[in-house]
Amino acid sequence: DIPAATASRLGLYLRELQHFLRGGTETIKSNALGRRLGLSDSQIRRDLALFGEFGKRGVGYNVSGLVQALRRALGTDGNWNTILIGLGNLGTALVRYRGFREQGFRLQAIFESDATKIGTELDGIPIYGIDDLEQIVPRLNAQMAILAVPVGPAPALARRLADLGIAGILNFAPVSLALHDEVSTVDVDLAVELQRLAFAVVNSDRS
Amino acid sequence: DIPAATASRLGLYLRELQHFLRGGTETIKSNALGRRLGLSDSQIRRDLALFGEFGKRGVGYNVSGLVQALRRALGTDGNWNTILIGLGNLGTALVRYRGFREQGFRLQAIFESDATKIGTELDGIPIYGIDDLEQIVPRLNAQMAILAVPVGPAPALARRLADLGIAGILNFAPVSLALHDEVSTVDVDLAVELQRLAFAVVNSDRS
Ligand SMILES: NC(=O)c1ccc[n+]([C@@H]2O[C@H](COP(=O)([O-])OP(=O)(O)OC[C@H]3O[C@@H](n4cnc5c(N)ncnc54)[C@H](O)[C@@H]3O)[C@@H](O)[C@H]2O)c1
Ligand SMILES: NC(=O)c1ccc[n+]([C@@H]2O[C@H](COP(=O)([O-])OP(=O)(O)OC[C@H]3O[C@@H](n4cnc5c(N)ncnc54)[C@H](O)[C@@H]3O)[C@@H](O)[C@H]2O)c1
Repeated sequence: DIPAATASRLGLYLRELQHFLRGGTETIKSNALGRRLGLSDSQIRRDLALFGEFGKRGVGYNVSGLVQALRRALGTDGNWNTILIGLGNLGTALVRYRGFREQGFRLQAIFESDATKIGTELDGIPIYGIDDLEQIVPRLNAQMAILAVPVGPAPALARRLADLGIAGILNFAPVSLALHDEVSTVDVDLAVELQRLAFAVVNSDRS
Repeated sequence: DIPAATASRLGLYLRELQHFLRGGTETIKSNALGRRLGLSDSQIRRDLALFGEFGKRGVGYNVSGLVQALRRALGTDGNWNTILIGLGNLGTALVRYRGFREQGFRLQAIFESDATKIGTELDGIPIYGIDDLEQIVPRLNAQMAILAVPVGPAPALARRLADLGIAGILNFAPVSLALHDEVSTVDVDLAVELQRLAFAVVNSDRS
């Protein structure tokens, strides 16, 4: 079992390596990866050795091999059937973002409460009414749900998803979903990213 | 100096504690915080001791005192003058998100290339043309910029922001900005959050 803090770092390595792969880089040294992420060489080598990846001395790691191994270790080498709830500003930006598909998350359906959106499609993805959640989700074999709705309806929707056997919920609403252990949840708060930025600015020797 | 990995954890503690504060909780034990974040008691106590916060045995930590201390440690107790570049789906969701203000990030201006948006306002925030960036930014004393534009224009815009002396850039475009050390940047990739979720699902004993 890989500890959660290591898994977050592996996710960051994977993203950087996919940038390099897209740019045509074939091998990379741990210090090149470390510089971009602000991590030490030895931390990166230790993390990658956890799942049996050792770079060749003087040459480095094979980028595409490392990407495959990281995806396997992180559980994103398969296809996750994913649904989105809430197609407002944030939900629309998430549907359009290519990064999810690249990590193996296949968006299959969108659910909305706004009558003007129900029954239409976005980029080929059907938009269903939220009242039909219980009928549609079992047919899709959906495993993941992204919650991009206001704070009010979020906890009740999460309860419905848990009852339908959804395995994981990515929650953007700034409210605790208060689900017991039956469902894995990750709360996203972009303010935490801004905090990371403020911290980097305060701690850089420029200031 | 606090290491970056610790700072990310402090950011997560701060967010959880602000949830508790909003809910009226006055004291909290490290294991209650740990359960919500999947971290051990001893990790939390060690992190908080770093900046002199010690809970009272049997009682726990004072929530509002801890929030103040964390904000000071993370550099988000002040006000950061922030600008947003790109008011598409993602940019609009970010303007509307209350969480930024709560962390001390004050959005002062939006910049766009779309003529239909220039010269208008959103929630009282003026939308300027991107060509006027060099005239407007010095007047605002802006320190942070959020980049929510497509991949194409992102690196050139980042260069212009660096030349204007912006201290930090939060970048959502899936492309490396390739700035040298003069500016702190944080790349956000929400696919990394979905990866964290996939990892949690794969590693939970439910599966
Ligand atoms: N965590 C973050 O960093 C972050 C950043 C931006 C926004 N947000 C949050 O994300 C959420 C969405 O933000 P937004 O800007 O897209 O808001 P929005 O108002 O533009 O969109 C919300 C959408 O949800 C739909 N909706 C409402 N109730 C519903 C229900 N019961 N079932 C299905 N759909 C329902 C609405 O019709 C609307 O389309 C908000 O909670 C906001 O606070 C979080
Ligand atoms: N990192 C993530 O997790 C994530 C998630 C969703 C979207 N994104 C990315 O965020 C960016 C924005 O996404 P979106 O869905 O809001 O796209 P969008 O097309 O809806 O919005 C882009 C906006 O940028 C403006 N723009 C274009 N060129 C500009 C320039 N030179 N100067 C100023 N403004 C300019 C456009 O007029 C438009 O309003 C994209 O790069 C997308 O890939 C990232």
